[in-house]
Amino acid sequence: MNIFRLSGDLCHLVAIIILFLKIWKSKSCAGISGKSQVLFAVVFTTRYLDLFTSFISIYNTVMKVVYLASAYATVSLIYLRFRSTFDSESDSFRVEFLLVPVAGLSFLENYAFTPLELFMITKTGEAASITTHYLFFLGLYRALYLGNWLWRYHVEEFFDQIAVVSGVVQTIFYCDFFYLYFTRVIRGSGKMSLP
Amino acid sequence: EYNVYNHDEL
Repeated sequence: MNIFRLSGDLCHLVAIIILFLKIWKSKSCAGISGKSQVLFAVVFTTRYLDLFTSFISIYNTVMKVVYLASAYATVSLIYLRFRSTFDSESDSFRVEFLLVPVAGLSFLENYAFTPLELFMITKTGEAASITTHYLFFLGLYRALYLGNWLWRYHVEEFFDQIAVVSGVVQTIFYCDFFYLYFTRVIRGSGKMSLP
Repeated sequence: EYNVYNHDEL
């Protein structure tokens, strides 16, 4: 821990509190981007899953819980309590334009790839049709990257070890899913359930 | 090797 990080975390906490109080006191969330707050809540949720897997320090745990609680509290203020003051027209940025590159980047720079949806399929033995299509395009994106790396290796003589290794591993995760997808969803009942 | 204690930034 260093002064920069401690003061940074506290500034982050102050910002969250300011936003929350602003909405709470003015009883209005006009001018606030609800989508951004939802994305913050999603980011905190996905990043802080390690709350349940590894204990680092009291500070670390407390701050993560505070961030999570405040993010969800803010989202609930915007979308529930003061919904009438939320003008969604102005909150028009396309989340997918942000999520796609971020999702792409998260595939490139990571340490392990265990998408919860794939886990859910193996766990529950089935997935709703829309989820399979979502995973199909996610997997297709991975497969296309293999082509991209082959192209870049032969044409540009460029090779990025981390990206390729993690990308191949991720794509291998999708092989059994692709098989189920084509045999069951495309040809079959439109809903995937493991044999 | 990924060490969770190095990656403790919030």
